[in-house]
Amino acid sequence: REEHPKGAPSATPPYNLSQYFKQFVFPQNECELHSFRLSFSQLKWDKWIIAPHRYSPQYCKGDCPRVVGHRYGSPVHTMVQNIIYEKLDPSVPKPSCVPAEYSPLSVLTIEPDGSIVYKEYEDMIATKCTCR
Amino acid sequence: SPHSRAHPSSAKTSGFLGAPKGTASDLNPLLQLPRSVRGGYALLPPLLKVLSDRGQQSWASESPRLQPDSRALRYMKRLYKMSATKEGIPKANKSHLYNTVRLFTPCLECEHPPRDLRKGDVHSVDLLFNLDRVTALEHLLKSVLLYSFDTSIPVSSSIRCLCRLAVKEQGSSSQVCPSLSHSPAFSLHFEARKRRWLEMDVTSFLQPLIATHRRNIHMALNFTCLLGDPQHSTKLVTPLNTALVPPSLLLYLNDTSEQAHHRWNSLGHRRTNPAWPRPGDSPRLDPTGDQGHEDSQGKRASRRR
Repeated sequence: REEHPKGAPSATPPYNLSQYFKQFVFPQNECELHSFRLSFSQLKWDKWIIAPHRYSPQYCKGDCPRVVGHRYGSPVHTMVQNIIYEKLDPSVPKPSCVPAEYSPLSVLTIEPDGSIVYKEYEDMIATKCTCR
Repeated sequence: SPHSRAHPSSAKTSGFLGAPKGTASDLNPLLQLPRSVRGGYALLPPLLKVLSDRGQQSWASESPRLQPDSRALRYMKRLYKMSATKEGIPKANKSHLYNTVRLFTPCLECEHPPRDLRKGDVHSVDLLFNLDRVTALEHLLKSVLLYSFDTSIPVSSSIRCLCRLAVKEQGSSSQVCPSLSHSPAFSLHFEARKRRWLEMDVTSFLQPLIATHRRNIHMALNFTCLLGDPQHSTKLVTPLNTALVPPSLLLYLNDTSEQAHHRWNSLGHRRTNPAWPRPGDSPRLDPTGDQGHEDSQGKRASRRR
């Protein structure tokens, strides 16, 4: 609105709107899931891990926004930790970007005694990130 | 953690990820795992070793392993393809109950000379299986003796066999090849031509032994096989014992430990299979796809359990 009450500081001039909205845009490197594929031959384990040949554990990386809220399924504690870090004690770490959910992986391996085992392991592939 | 910061001496033994400065037992993360987990996890020991040998290339050279039988390897690769996707994700739509399958090849087998062939072909063998890799948290769902045919030898099409299976008591294992003692018989009828594998369900037979965590199972098997339908000639074109390869022992298990994937966890609201057999239960479930249905009451109860 153009008119301002007498003596009030003038509002941000309209041409600076893009600057004004910049503070609400998602930060460039926000906390999110990143893909990473490895083959067991890189670890030289393909002699005893028969399957799968490739494995994508994925990982979480990026900055946690100050006002996390429900977007990451973060508890209120995350915001409290941020306030402590900013206002009270910078030695308390900022919230970190970590996996929130995983999926299992089936592995076929040769045991030291020569027997063969098919096993389904829990929590082997990160599927979702959160700030904690 | 603050505690370890306050007492730098305890930092020395704070898990395998820290730069180990302690005695050999601290160096080896495996020794920090509970015994029940240590032996059975194919993946954990090498992962822990990699993380404790930080920066040294030595972790790449795994300790040498005995090489498995190629036929057994082919069977397990086929089972893997049926149970998981190419990326290794367990197939949720498979209603199989097992999350672990172990295949053991016999570490000792004694052939007995075939007796008179007039009664058809008698194939006798003693087998010793070492089950050290089965952990205390792995409960048996089903066990199968897996015969594969040496397909290079032409075996007539339809074969009817009577198989007798005897388990040798612990004491008699001192004899390398004790004589056969008779026991319940299994009758099998199969079309050799169509089958590359012959599975003989021995669950009820081995359940008590595996439930008591028997480490070595010594069993004696003898087959009497007849050609085609019993009314006609009984002689086999080719003696079976040249076509039958000594069997492997297949154990379908439910691993109840934290690290293992539990299907009912991921099935969530969808149809939940009947409750897991407890160690005392003899598994009536077929882990490769039981058709058990539960009413809603049962479902709630089994989920609560």
